[in-house]
Amino acid sequence: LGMDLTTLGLNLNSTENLHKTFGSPWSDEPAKGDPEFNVPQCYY
Amino acid sequence: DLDAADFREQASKLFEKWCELPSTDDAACPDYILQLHQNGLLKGDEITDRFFRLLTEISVAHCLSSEGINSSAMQSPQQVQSMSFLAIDIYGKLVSSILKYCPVELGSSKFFLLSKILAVTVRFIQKDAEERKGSFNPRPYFRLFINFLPDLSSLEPVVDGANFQILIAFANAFHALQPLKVPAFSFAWLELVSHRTFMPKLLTVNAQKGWPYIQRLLVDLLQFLEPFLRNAEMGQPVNFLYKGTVRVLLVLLHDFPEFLCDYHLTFCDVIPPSCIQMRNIILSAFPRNMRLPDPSTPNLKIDLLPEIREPPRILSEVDAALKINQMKTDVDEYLKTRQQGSLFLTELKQRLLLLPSDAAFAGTRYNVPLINSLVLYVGMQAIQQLQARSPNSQSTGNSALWPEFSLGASLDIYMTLILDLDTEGRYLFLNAVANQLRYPNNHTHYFSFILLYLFAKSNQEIIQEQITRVLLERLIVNKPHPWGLLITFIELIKNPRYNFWNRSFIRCAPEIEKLFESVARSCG
Amino acid sequence: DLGTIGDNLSGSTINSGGMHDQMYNLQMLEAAFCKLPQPKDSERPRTYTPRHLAATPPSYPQVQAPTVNLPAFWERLGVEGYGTDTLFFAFYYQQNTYQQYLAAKELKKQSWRYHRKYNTWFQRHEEPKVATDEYEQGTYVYFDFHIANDDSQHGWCQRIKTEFTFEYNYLE
Repeated sequence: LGMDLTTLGLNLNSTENLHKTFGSPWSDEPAKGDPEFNVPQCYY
Repeated sequence: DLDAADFREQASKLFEKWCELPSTDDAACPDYILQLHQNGLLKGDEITDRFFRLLTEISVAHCLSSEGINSSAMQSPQQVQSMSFLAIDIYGKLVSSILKYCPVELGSSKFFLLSKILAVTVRFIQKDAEERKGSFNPRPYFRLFINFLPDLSSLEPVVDGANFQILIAFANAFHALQPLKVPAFSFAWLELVSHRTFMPKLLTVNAQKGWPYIQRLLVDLLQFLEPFLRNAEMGQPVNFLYKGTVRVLLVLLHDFPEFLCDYHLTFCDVIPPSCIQMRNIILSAFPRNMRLPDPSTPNLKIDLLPEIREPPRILSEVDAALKINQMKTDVDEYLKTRQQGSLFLTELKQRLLLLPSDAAFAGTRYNVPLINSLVLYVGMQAIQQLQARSPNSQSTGNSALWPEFSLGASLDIYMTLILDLDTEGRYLFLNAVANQLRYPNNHTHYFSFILLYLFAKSNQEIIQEQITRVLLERLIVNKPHPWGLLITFIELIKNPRYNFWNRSFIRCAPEIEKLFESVARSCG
Repeated sequence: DLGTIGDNLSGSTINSGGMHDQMYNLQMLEAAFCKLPQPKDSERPRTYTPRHLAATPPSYPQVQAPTVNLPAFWERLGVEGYGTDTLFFAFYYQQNTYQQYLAAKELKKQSWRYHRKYNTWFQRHEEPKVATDEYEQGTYVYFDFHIANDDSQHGWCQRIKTEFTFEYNYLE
């Protein structure tokens, strides 16, 4: 009967994208460390 | 022209020198890279291959030698030992520095060098996995790609085109390292493919041009899993990989639903029929700008929904399997002439069967992708005809068209299949139809209509039972449930035309009777 | 046999080629299951390298507090207003880090706008006198981060600039 997919550690009702903090296919914890960010060249 | 020993000696010395450079001192980098370039090590020729192969070997060996317990002893997942990634990280930094400071003109040469380095890395992993088999350790290579991905995929933050090329180079590398080719790398592979510095980028840069690459990688994974998922019982490693796959599909469902929508046919070809929930995730996807009416809304008029007339976008090649199996011409011929008594219909069942040798490997006697392709292709032709014949009609499937509609060649094909196929074949055919019950579009509407029409017209109870089963087994699994599936089932059990509640099979066993009572309650 | 819930046709008669491949794949998968990538395998601490190494007493914190990478920390600085100088400090002195990214995000939220030519943040002091598709003109507050070497010109403060033209193609 499959599984309760809300128990896999992903906030499926989130208004934010999940991939920014997607830790790994094995963990139900959000990613540690800096999420992906890009600083425009002109900030340097 | 250096012989192997000298070359190894020289490469090791150069790597040691790189290791001694203070990691913060960015000033020394360009000089060091220039020296490599002047030594002729960065031309992208055979010497370059040997150089990077050696550095890979040295850094991986250092990493493995640092591991606590001997990696050949079978360990439990919890027992995985720590290992030092120092050499791997330093080698990763060398590669990103080379690509950053290498004195070549921008664009192609840098990208050419990256492709060479990735090719060397892929071949090295494939060879190591072949030689070590069960004692192959994927973690050093995982770490190496974790170094490469963020550094190299943002090499030229300004030049988006270069970025896209680099992401494609990684996609090709991962395709070459797919689980069917390097099964011992499967877990690391899925984590890299779904990594937040790779998959989302390739799905967003360059206006969806990266989609085919991610689709191909997902198919690589599902093809590997398919034989192990046919049986409901899975061992722990397969279950773990399956669960990881479901997580990745949920991220795609949430963030990139259009991607799952547009390739649903391809994914249904490689997901075994027993993976009902996994397939439901794909089929439940709908465009983010669409609002789905609640299927249990009383007197919901599907025909009047604006989206119901629109065709869904399909990026899979619908008639590919028909062409491969030399069926497309005959199908088109029949749809056009509808020649009575033609051999096409009588031979149809036979042509959907696999050769016995293929059947054994495929775990079924039928060519599932061919059935999927035939059902969808034939339906699309019918929809086109219906809309051409009555351009202003509100929808493709309202019952007013039943008499005229029932003359359609497409329906001949469906009726032939539902009556000629054996139980297994009919199940796969009904699955192919049910796979089109998705979000509001004219395919969902047409195929919902087909399923209900077959229920009403085929006067064999076993067929009605099987149609019910195909719908029910998709509804009793945990969520998500595709919108089109729900509205079809509700129509079946509510519309007196189908006389559903008088069918004997809903009382074929006490638990089935209870199941339908609960269904009746939940559907009001 | 009417559906998939129940016995399956598969598994029993896979040909030798297939069985070997599948069996081999399964064995390799089981072996890999004992060598899963660990969470720390993919953590690459963005090594914060101080510009000028200075020996400080060991009792001083020797690494940055993780709080500094929390968006909430910078949002609070932004909201209460007194933290604007801190935002500018992170922007100009923690370049190419997540902090700089977060500080810039907060400054934008407070209607500061970055001028790419002057590398300076401007904020409207009042509604611009002139505004076209290409530029706007008026009185602005700007953050003067320049501190001349001979210390003659005391920067690091907010100044008023009248009659300034902010050309939009310099707006980041």
